[in-house]
Amino acid sequence: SSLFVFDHKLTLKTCGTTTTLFCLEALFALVKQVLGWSFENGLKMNPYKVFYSRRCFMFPAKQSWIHRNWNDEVNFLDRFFWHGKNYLVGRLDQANHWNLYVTDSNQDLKTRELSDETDEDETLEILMTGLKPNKAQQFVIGNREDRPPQSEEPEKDPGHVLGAEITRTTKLDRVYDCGGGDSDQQQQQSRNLSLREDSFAFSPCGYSSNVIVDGQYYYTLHVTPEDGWSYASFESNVPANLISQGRQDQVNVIRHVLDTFQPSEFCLTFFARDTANENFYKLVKLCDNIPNYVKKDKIIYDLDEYQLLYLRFSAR
Amino acid sequence: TVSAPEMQSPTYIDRELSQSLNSTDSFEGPEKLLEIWFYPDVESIPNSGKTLRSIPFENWVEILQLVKCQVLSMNRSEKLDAYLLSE
Repeated sequence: SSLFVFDHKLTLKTCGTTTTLFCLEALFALVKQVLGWSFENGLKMNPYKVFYSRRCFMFPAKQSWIHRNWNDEVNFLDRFFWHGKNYLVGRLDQANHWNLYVTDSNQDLKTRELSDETDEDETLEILMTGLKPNKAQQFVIGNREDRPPQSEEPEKDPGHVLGAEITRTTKLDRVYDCGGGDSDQQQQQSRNLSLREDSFAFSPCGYSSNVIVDGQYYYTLHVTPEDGWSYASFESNVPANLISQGRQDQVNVIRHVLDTFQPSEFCLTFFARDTANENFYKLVKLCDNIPNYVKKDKIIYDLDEYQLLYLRFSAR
Repeated sequence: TVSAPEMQSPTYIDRELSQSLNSTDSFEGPEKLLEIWFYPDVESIPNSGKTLRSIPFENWVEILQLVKCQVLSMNRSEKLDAYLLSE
């Protein structure tokens, strides 16, 4: 699981039996108490925007009551926020649809034209199931005692050292072209880009990683490699085209991630602000052909201020 | 396990927690993803000099307890703080 805190927004992504929505009341009380930010409007909250989403669970009965079914989650969110809309995306007869709750933007908080940075906001998420066994095996370390990590950094603990090893051996630190290649030109172009990686290998299996790119973007990976319900997720707000100076697009990123896990099925969501994002339309077109996969669903939603692309693929 | 001196470092690691975690009983991969934009961008934040990143680490730990997560490690960068969590 991961939490990303920016100055004006946060992203919380949690797996297992976590109780994500139970933090809402305390979170809004905290920002009021510490920052003096109040978003109360009558009995509900009205921040600028809220997104809540999840793929359907594999074992919903094991979740805490609030997260056992989507309608309960929506009711909870509706009691808390104004102007929420919920979407069930994908086929109802399939056990791998995706759910989204999103509020209308609170225009009262938009006092000026947004910065270019906000206008270019985009988020890519790939949710993969049925990982190829030899790929899933890369995220199984067994009992840590049986595999002492080799580290030259004594201050680091085994879980982080082994996590970093996995990140490197699976090339998950190379998802984005941040330069660092062999050519002088590439090194010249990439001199201002940095990567800060924080990975953890769970014992006996499982893996989480946060990578900060250029001090301002992130991508995160979570893997549960167990046979029978193997799963991996990749989420990123890194603008591939921008940071690679045109050398890489989102399709290239998608192929890199798929090659790491080789899932039997995956769904992909891509959010982009609808004002000027060329990458959205490029991705809509380019994703028609992902090698070795057959496209099952392609759905586009025109949401308040955002475009959403949802795609689902199965291995050939 | 959270101490102020450790937090002065840009990277925080809870070694005690990281060595005690066991994922044997984990089963559900698919995540719940919550994203809250309090303001549309940094420039729209009220001019108090405080932002979400001004909230003390200990407060985030308390919020995450409600979610049933603990902080394994944290990386602070120019524009965001990234927390790696248990579960």
